[in-house]
Amino acid sequence: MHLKKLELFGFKSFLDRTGFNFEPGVTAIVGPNGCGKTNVVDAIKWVLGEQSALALRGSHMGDVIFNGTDGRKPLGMAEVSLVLDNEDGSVPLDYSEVMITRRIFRSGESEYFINKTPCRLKDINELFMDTGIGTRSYSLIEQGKVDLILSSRPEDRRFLFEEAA
Amino acid sequence: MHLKKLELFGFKSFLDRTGFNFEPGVTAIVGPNGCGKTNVVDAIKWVLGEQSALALRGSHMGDVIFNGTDGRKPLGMAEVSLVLDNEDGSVPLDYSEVMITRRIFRSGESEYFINKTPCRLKDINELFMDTGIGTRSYSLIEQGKVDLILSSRPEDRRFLFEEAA
Amino acid sequence: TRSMFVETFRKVNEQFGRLFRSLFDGGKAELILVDERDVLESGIEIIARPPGKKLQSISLLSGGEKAMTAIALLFAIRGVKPSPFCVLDEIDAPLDDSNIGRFARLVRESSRNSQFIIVTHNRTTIATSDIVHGVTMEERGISKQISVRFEKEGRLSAKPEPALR
Amino acid sequence: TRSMFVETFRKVNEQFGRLFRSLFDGGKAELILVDERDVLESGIEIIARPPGKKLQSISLLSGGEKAMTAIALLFAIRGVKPSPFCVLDEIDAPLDDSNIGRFARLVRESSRNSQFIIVTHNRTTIATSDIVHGVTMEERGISKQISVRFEKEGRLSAKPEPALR
Ligand SMILES: Nc1ncnc2c1ncn2[C@@H]1O[C@H](COP(=O)(O)OP(=O)(O)OP(=O)(O)O)[C@@H](O)[C@H]1O
Ligand SMILES: Nc1ncnc2c1ncn2[C@@H]1O[C@H](COP(=O)(O)OP(=O)(O)OP(=O)(O)O)[C@@H](O)[C@H]1O
Ligand SMILES: [Mg+2]
Ligand SMILES: [Mg+2]
Repeated sequence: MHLKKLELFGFKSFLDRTGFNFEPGVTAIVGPNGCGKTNVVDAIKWVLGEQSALALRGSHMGDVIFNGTDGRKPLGMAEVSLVLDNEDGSVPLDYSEVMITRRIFRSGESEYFINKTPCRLKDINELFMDTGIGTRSYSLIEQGKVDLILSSRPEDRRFLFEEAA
Repeated sequence: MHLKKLELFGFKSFLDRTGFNFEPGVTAIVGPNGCGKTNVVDAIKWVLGEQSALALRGSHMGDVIFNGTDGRKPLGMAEVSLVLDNEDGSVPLDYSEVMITRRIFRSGESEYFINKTPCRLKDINELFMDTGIGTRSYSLIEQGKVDLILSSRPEDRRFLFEEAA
Repeated sequence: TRSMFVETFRKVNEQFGRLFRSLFDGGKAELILVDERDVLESGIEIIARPPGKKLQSISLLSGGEKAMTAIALLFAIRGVKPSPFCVLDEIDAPLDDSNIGRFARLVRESSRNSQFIIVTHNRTTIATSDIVHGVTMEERGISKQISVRFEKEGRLSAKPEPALR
Repeated sequence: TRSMFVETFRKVNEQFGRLFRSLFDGGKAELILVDERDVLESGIEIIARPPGKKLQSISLLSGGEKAMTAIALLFAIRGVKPSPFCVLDEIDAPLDDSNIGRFARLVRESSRNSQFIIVTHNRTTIATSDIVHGVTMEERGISKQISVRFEKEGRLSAKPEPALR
């Protein structure tokens, strides 16, 4: 099971619909400071169900919607889709590809979809329960956070091991 | 007024007496991970009177004394000397060069010297009072801390401005 | 679940020690349960000693040494219970050239079992990837994806962007 | 001393805005007193808007943008009340090539009034320095100083150490 494609539309600095194709192996994301690389990471966290605006560097969820530039108006909605390769059947759905989509409006309301069918966040969490996707915090290391595990208190480190157990 | 020379002796990974000459302008300190560059920065903080072991990455002051390697025994004392150019007379002493020295023993006791004459830390602080040396926290930015001023709370940022006022 | 945790802990510990020795070319690292009688609540202590150096608190390690130690631990946890993909945002920032090479080799090795998505500014890290996605902001404030360079058999041959170092 | 603080605040604010525009090639930044009626206790808010982008909370800035904003503020404070020397430990770590060039130029400019001691792994930063001190650990765990390269008129011509990038 691996990621095949990530599509951002109106998510943070990605005004226009933008796609990133992924292959098994190693994908590098490069570019100058402030160009949007960490925003791509945020999009992955977000479409997998991140509930904390703080974890996405904002103060409310609406902060992820493209909010305009000198030359462009803000949008009213943000949408991210993630397509996963399910050839090995690790996701309990009868599809070789699974697409999860999340949308948010200025009201702060999120909508979720599995293969374009509306669903609840709960359904997505259950879908990925056995795969470890979205639930294992050692799957995503944020910028500047690599040595957090060393500087955290012994009791606070446990959760990584509990996730792996 | 500028730094002329820093000498480390038994300070952290600097077992043997090691000197660094400085000139006005820009000095770069380079080398691989773990070779001792930040230890040089720690030595400057320490000789200027740093009282917090935590600020030097340790848990007690004795942690700054060379504590041995596979092939070498620990030392019983650490000493750092800093020589300042005082041609402009900004330090109220009748010398064109001022040397401050700090020593520490395993007992945790620190000794201080101005031009090799024993003195108290208080004397060193008073000496530098008008120069801003050792007292202005914007004179030294630690590894990984550059954006601390942005992530700190508005009330906590004041002190930098108060120092500059 | 107590035995599950103990078993996981034992395996992670074994991999952590092995990965650390491989990344540091020697030395020793291990995990210690603070309270062995209360395995399900106990904090986890990290012991790490680079080759040739004496054992000290991990707080005294250098910036790069801390990053490498954290990487060894995170990859040890991944080794015990891999997740389908792993996103790393600039975790190579504090590393020198030689450590970046070791890190890149570890990622290549681990990418046989997991997909890696790595945000980086570093040419060595980029050179070990299979696909490179560039992110740009030609129009200020608007992110776009550009120039995927893709070499399935062999290394990336295209010249990296001017924005990279 | 209330008027002293207000005056310092005003000057730092003016330099901060100017330095930010210079480092970002446009945009706008300023400092705001949270409580203007209680100047001696008020927190200080930071507003920063890179060119072309909409004004948002500084938390949404990228890693490199945060570092450049913090550098603008720190050097603004230095500009108002310089200290004789300034020690910077790897503050260029999150910057891309173009920003490192701007940072290096700012340091060169500021070094007319203050002495700078910079720990770095970056070749561009090193190339703008007057002296380079190498630190090595040939014998494991023992730091030594080596190869000072020193060119008073003109740039460093020696080839950097293999440990640098
Ligand atoms: N809702 C939004 N609308 C438009 N732009 C946004 C929004 N949220 C964040 N941004 C912009 O995205 C930029 C940050 O992008 P990001 O953090 O992805 O940069 P980066 O490529 O990771 O850079 P670095 O190398 O410095 O870490 C900021 O300049 C910010 O202004
Ligand atoms: N009291 C001590 N005795 C001997 N060695 C010590 C002592 N205190 C710290 N060290 C060693 O100094 C090393 C750290 O050095 P330092 O932090 O200066 O590295 P650095 O050159 O800044 O590296 P980086 O580029 O990774 O930041 C550690 O490996 C540690 O073992
Ligand atoms: Mg980033
Ligand atoms: Mg360091």
